[in-house]
Amino acid sequence: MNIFRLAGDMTHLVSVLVLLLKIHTIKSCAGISLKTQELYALVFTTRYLDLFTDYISLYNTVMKLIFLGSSFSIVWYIRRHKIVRRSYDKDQDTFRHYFIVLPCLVLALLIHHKFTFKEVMWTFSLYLEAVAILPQLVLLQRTRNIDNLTGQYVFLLGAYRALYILNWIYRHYTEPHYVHWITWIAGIVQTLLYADFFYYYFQSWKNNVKLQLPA
Amino acid sequence: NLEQPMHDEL
Repeated sequence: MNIFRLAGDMTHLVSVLVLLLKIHTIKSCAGISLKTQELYALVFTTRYLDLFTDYISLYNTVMKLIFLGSSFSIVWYIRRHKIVRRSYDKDQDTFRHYFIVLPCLVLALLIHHKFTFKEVMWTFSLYLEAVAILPQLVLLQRTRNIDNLTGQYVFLLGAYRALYILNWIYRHYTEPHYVHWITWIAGIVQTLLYADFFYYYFQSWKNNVKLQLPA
Repeated sequence: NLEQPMHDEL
């Protein structure tokens, strides 16, 4: 475990906690894409199938359980909580799941490391995670007023991806033969999706104005 | 191991 990996995991953890806290305390999910949250729940479910078969470390197991639990709680809040669900803007959050899920599934069936159920599901989760933020980014663009917590949530998610790339570069130089191109490509695509958002986030921070994405 | 994907990551 290197410092970039730990920082990445912690950023990821904080992003999820920020979102849960926002929903739990202000009882609102305004500006949050249910589609993206459901895709993340699917990402974690398909990636962490190894919870049942392999043990890596206590840290690894606990973090996996936290990500699974938090992603399903967020989906539950938006769909079922009687106050929170009223703030969900269904008409703006129109991205269709299958536009994202199907291509990722096909790609995972075609391009994978090993043709086993677990390995294909793991590869699918990587492809899916790379694009799962799209419904959220579309929603941010449509929402004229992005509240601070939503902006921070997306910023932290992007930061987590960027830190993971630093982690891979570090591991590439320190661990012999540490390379897996599927992870690299999916990870780089995912990070690039945040580039535009980062640009406007830093602009709004620098100029001390409210974050707004151009239509 | 060149063939081993990064399964120790989250």
